[in-house]
Amino acid sequence: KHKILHQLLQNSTS
Amino acid sequence: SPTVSLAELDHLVQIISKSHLETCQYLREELQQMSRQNFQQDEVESYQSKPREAMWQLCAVKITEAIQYVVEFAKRIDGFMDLCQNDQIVLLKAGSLEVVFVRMCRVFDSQSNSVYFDGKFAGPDVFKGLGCDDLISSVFDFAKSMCSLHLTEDELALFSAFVLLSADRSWLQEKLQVEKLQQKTQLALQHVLQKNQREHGVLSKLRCKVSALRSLCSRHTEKLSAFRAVYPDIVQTHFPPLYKELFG
Repeated sequence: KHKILHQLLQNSTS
Repeated sequence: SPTVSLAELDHLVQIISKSHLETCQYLREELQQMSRQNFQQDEVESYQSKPREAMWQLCAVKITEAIQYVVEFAKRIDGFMDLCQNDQIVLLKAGSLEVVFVRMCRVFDSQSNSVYFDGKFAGPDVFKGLGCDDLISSVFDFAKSMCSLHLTEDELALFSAFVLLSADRSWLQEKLQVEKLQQKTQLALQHVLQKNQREHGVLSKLRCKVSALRSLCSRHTEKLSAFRAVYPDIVQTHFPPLYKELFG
């Protein structure tokens, strides 16, 4: 559940 | 309410404004350079003659693109990443589309009642194929009334953060934490409005916008459910995964 949102949140801010 | 020093408020304003500018999808300069070209009648008709599902898919893609920028905005707000992951997700699920609607006033032309979409400025007619005329006209009315407030980028940034950090969303685990962040953001917004010598009415007008945003988003969810009931496979196979996660 919410895999992509998790991923986006974990990616470091560029 | 928390005690916050003026220096802290100034710092918050700076951070949130910077986050907004870094993630706003279109910079002011780009917006000025964008030809204020509206779609021609034949182009409008070609959107209108698209099958309903194709138009829905196109809009889902555009909304998802805009939401990705909002996620980046959220990540750069002081304190957001210190919240537990459940709450980060709850806030984004409930608030990311609301921020997209807030940001829409930056790409909206009140005079021609049109919004930048798919390369040109589109009036409500372009979206007829979605079969949601009432929702579309409410979204346009909302953008128009946001534009009429003539918010500066600072004010828009803080209002967006305030919307995103709504402490009354269901399923928050650390409600108090979110409440603190939202209160600080509200103080920073008040501080900026005061500094910019805005009339007192602006803040109460912005409060009204909060309930308007909720209504727009719940109507979007209703329309999506109605669409999904007729075209379940289209949503399942052709809609962006992030859109499905947020609104499914």
